[in-house]
Amino acid sequence: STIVLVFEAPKSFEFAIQAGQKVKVGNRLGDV
Amino acid sequence: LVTAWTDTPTKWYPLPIAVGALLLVAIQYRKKAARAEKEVMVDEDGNEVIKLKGPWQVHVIGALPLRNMSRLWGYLNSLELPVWFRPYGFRLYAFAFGCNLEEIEIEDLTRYRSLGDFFYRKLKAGARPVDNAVIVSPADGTILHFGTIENLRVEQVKGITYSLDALLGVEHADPQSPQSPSSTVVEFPNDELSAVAHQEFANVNGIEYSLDQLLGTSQSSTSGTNTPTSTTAPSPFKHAQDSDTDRPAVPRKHGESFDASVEQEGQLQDTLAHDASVAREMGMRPALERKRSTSGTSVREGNSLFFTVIYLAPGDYHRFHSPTAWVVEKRRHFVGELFSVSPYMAKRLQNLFVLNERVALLGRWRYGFFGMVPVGATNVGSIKINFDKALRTNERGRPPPPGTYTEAVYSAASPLLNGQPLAPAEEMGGFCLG
Repeated sequence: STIVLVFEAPKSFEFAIQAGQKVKVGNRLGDV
Repeated sequence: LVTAWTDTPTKWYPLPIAVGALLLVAIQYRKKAARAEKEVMVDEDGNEVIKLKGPWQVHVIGALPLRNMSRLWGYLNSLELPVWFRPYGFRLYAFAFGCNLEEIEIEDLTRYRSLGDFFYRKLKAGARPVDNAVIVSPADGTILHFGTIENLRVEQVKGITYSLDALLGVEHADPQSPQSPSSTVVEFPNDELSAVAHQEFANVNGIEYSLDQLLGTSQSSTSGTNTPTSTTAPSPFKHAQDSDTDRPAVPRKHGESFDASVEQEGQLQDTLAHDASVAREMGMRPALERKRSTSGTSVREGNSLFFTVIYLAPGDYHRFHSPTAWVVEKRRHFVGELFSVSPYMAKRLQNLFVLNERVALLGRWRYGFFGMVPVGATNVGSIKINFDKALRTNERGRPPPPGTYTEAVYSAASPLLNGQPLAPAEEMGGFCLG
């Protein structure tokens, strides 16, 4: 199963993840 | 071999013309096929026609009855296991797929009746600390891909994209039009609630609460006899764990009026407090923001569209949570195929995420549009949404053409926010086996 998130954010938004990284519920994905 | 390699004379012959011509034809055919793979076909309305594209392995898998296989898989995994076998079986499963048995809520493995039951296990309160970032992971899994959306195309893997409109569905002005997808708008009307949502106050049991009161800036009510309860936000994850999704049902049910009993009033106040808390986290005045479009295809100046894809492997915790404070305004259920969504398939099957069955939850957050799309797969075809009991996925029957969806609107779910409000990390639903 997969979850796709699509969202609008300011251009200053930065992801804090890497492709292939394992994440858990509540982990930071990104921030403005 | 050495003698043959060194002593055999090399003789050069001109290729027959026919062989050369065949070679050229083969090269042209391969080029054409590669172009066709990348070409986007559109229908008369300009919408992309979604087709199965990929190498031969993909077409072989596509010929299998995946939906029936998925349902059979679900049935087998719902069979009750002997009590003596459960601890051994689940420990073996946990060992094979790397599950952490120490973090599950019910540690007594004999209490999980089937593998499906164990698969949909809950975690202990506090097992997942929630970061204070604006957006957090909604699930346990692996990041497959992320980035910005350019020209309304989402990158599935490097070089392979799919249409954002195909993923989320296209808004049609006239749903009765034969050209439009067969969208069924399922409204949950409540005139009283709708009226409230248009104004800046809520009327609860004859008591008017202004948004300022609900948002916590004042504690007095117009009647002076009742005040809303504290609007302090509960610990999001704890809230989700404790409630098991079921937030107070008073204002949530279709057609139910605000004429609630005293007992219900407490629940109602909790609900309003929760909604107000979400509104505050979204940094907005809900009644003023409710008219914003959620099509997702236009963004405010200075903003961009971003995406993230998270893959949940078989051993992962399979419930998903809210990634931020947001309001879900509608859901679109796309019945589709149930291909595996493993990285292997994602690299080979184009349009994988728009071919598979999925539930697009569309709404808004503090920066504008927000969408979350749980996508089913062969082993986990059932998608549950806690606040949408009417949703049924992976049902028997032939799937309609890709792009067709049924829609539910959550406008009556909250009198304040014109949708289903969710706090960060609040449990939203999950994937079940089969």
